[in-house]
Amino acid sequence: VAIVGNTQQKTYGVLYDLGRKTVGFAPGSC
Amino acid sequence: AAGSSDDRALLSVASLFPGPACPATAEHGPSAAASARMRIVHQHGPCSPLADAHGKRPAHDEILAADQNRVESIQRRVSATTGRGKLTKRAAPVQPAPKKSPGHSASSSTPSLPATSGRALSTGNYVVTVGLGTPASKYTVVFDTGSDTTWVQCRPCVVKCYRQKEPLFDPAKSSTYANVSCSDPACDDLDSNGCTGGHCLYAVQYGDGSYTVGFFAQDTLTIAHDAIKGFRFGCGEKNSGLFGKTAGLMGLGRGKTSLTVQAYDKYGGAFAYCLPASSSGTGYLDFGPGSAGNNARLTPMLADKGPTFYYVGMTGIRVGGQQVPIAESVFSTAGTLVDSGTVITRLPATAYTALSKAFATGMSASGYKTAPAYSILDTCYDFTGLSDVSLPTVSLVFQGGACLDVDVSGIVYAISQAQVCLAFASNGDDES
Repeated sequence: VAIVGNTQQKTYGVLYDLGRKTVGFAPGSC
Repeated sequence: AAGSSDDRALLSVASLFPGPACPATAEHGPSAAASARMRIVHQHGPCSPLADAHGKRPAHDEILAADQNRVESIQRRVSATTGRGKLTKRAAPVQPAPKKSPGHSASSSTPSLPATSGRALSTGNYVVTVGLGTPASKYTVVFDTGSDTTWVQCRPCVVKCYRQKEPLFDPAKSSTYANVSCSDPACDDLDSNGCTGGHCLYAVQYGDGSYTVGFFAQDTLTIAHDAIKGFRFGCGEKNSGLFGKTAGLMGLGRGKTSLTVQAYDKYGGAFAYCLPASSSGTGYLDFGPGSAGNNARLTPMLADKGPTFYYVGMTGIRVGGQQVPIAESVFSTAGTLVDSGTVITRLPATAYTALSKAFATGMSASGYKTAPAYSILDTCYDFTGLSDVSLPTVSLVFQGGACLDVDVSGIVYAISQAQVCLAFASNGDDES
């Protein structure tokens, strides 16, 4: 399995929503 | 520290090596819709509550070796639960044998828990501080989307505990603490459980041999200013491994014992985090719908792929604004998950080879000098004497068109100024 690691997630808001079954990436969040 | 265009990103080389002090930066205010926000810091960074002026940070080879261990653990678990991949689940029994302790009923039986091997752990983790008990005491724990069960080390620490910075959680000092009964259906939510004197036992063994065993309990968990009453967690009486000086771990996976699922009624199963650009920065962990803001690019969560992990569908990679020639089937064969604890992104071999080739072509065009490989990283450069460098941009594309344009701080991993490497690695084949 490919794994998106935390180095590549830096500065993004990474959203996990079990209700809506979505994962999201919001740039420039921190 | 950086600027960017569609095809190149400007990186200040000095930003790769943050100073030893925690900068006085503004806190990230809560987003309008988020219910609770906690501060995230790197476990070994200067802003960490666990920071110690004389403490030794893990070396890069240790971090990358632990990262590889975590990845192999994830691969084993994925293989075991989906039937995909070449690796098979390995049994690794744990014999917790908790003894009679104050506040806990005795049992004449010696419990034996068939612990599930393959939970992943890494030294490159980020931490948050939560409150536990009534009155609440603060505990700094690793947060982990790759596991489900939250746990802390507990008094009286019947068998053994590793050294943590904060005092151990003491159930006797909390008026709201209770052990979970063996007959409670919640005991069956555990992947690995046992029973002693009517009290439910939990056990988690991680892929590197680290483990925690103890009583499955419930108490009030405080995150930011929110209290979650009756939160179920592991009260660890036998703990060992590479947990640093943390008090334990917060499990944010998709399983029934995770905080995400336990607090579903309160937060709708939604949370978001932001990891800072450097280990001396601060980020946040939010709970509640809308916590990532309105500009989030969404992709379907492939919940039917297997338990615990957050599976998504990667469809392609762009380097320098150009699509890298990789068949979409390369990604769909292996599958993809997003993980908070893995440091370096892993790709199917075919995808990694194409990515590194495209990146190297872009670096070569700018005349950057190559450097030797380091551990799992094989595409490295010598930035000695340079203050700024221009890197080809890297974007990961997911189902629905969601795009993660990797921030310049996340394109490379710096061993030293003379050895800065593309922060991606290969899985070794296309099936793992």
